[in-house]
Amino acid sequence: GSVPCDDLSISDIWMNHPDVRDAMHAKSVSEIGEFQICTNVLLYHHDAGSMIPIHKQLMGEGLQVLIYSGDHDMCVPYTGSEAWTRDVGKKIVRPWQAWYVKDQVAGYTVTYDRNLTFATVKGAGHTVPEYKPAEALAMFKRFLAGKP
Amino acid sequence: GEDSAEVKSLPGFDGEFGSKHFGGYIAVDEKHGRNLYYYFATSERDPDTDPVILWLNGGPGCSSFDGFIYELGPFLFEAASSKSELPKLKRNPYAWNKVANVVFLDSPAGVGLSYSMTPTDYNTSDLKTAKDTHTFLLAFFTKYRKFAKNPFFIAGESYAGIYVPTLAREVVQGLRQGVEPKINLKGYLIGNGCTDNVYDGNALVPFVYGMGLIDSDLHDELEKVCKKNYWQVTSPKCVELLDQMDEDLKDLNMYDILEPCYHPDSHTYGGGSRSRGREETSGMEGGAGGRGEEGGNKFERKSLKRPASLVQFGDGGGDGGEEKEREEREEREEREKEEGNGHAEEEKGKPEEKGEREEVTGMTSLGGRVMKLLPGGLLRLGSQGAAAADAGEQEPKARERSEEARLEGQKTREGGAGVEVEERRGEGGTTGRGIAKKGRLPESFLQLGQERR
Repeated sequence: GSVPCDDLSISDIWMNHPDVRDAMHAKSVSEIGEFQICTNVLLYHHDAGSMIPIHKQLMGEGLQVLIYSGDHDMCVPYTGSEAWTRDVGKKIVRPWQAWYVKDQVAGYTVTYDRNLTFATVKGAGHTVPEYKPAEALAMFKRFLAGKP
Repeated sequence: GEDSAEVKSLPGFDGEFGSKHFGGYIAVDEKHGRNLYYYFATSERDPDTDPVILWLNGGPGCSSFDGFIYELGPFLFEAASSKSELPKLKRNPYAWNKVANVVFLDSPAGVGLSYSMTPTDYNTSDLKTAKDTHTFLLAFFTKYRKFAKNPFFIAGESYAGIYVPTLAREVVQGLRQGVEPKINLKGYLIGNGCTDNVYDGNALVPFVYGMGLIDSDLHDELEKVCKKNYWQVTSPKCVELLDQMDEDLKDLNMYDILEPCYHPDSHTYGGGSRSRGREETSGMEGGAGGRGEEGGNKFERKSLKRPASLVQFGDGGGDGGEEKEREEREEREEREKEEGNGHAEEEKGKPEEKGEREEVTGMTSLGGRVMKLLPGGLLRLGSQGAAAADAGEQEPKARERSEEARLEGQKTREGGAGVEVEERRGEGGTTGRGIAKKGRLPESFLQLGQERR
């Protein structure tokens, strides 16, 4: 229901306004209750285990994969993503290098075989497009275009 | 169907949309009335050929409107001067639908605007969520048939590090079975995603050391004592060192270590706390500034209360002075050490439950688990119980060993020096002696842990 260190009043106000619900074709507060950015109603079970075997399987299907990390995030730190991608990727096809947006270093990236790329976004927190919107969009565009 | 779902205007936005937007529900289980809400912002470039992206926020339990409002959505949201007014919206120059057709999906049912008519549906899981989301996709591409041929990518962050691959696997399996409509899955992207208990659980110590948040002595000792294994801990000394590290990190904003932490009740905060929504707000209590405008002393944060949204103040709760509390806690822990056990058990069911205040810290641990809060949702990163969660990939013997280790770790952690999860209660005043007992974590997350047990 709440998130430490974040002010969520904008989403709380906007998403619970009847005119907004109506405009978005969403059920009203009286029908489905108040919107919360994160809910406590779920009783959630993590039953899928580690994602690593699944990533390996999917990479075998020829899918294009980008794993990125805002490098200021302490919640899911980049060190974990860097480690598992390194172990899964094995063979480096494009070594570590900086990547740039408007001549500024936006982060660092490495590409492994089987279309797996790991990239950091320098100075970004947990929610990368929020902290570094321009860099996030640039990264997204390059990924979609199949560019480094 | 498309026409009736079109969103033609949104309160707070005066201009014209840069492309067509749609919103509505798709039933993933008619019988139980399980309905998922989506918002579909088509590409502002070339919707007919640009890729379709499904965006999922994490939690578990967090709405993808986090992505829509605060991250990559078509609009920037600017807080109104008063909280009774609607935010002002303007076009977001960095919206991802500049170059792609983006579908924001609230999943699983119960999250955001999604719902079920059958409350037991809110008892859910990774695998069930993946199946439902696949069902959603098939219905979505049936409804928006012309987009089915476009390249399709799945994207998300945080706990969506679980949602994304599990869904991708469902889609791949569906394609193999010839399920229609054929989804043109090309790839996926995950930001700061959860992946694996071992990798993620061992990531924090090297991160905080690399960022200079803990000193070399503590880091070296952690490596030596814990043997670089921080997620499945059985050594009391390692537990103690991890607690010491937690103490060093507890006042940081875990989502961005250099950002201030927003405290809704921080009247005394000299600088500006960061408000979500890229436009920094001015009507917020606690300062008008935002990123880069922090005028006050950062270290003042140390003396602040915890975020009000996370603290339930009862009688006697209030601004008790964290310094004094800390001293008391240390004194209490010292006493516990001497007594050789935590007093969680003996405090259970005591009558002084009223007037307590419950604290939820950003990062804490319980019974051998090292846990972290994801934005609004909660995740245990390294957990003894996680071994059981991964049981599907383990041999029975390994599973037994994991369970033994978990129980041993739990014993160690609960009986050792560290009492990680505390609930403090003021006794007859604002600075009353704190009493440690289990229960700092929100209920739903505790339930998650219990389920694993």
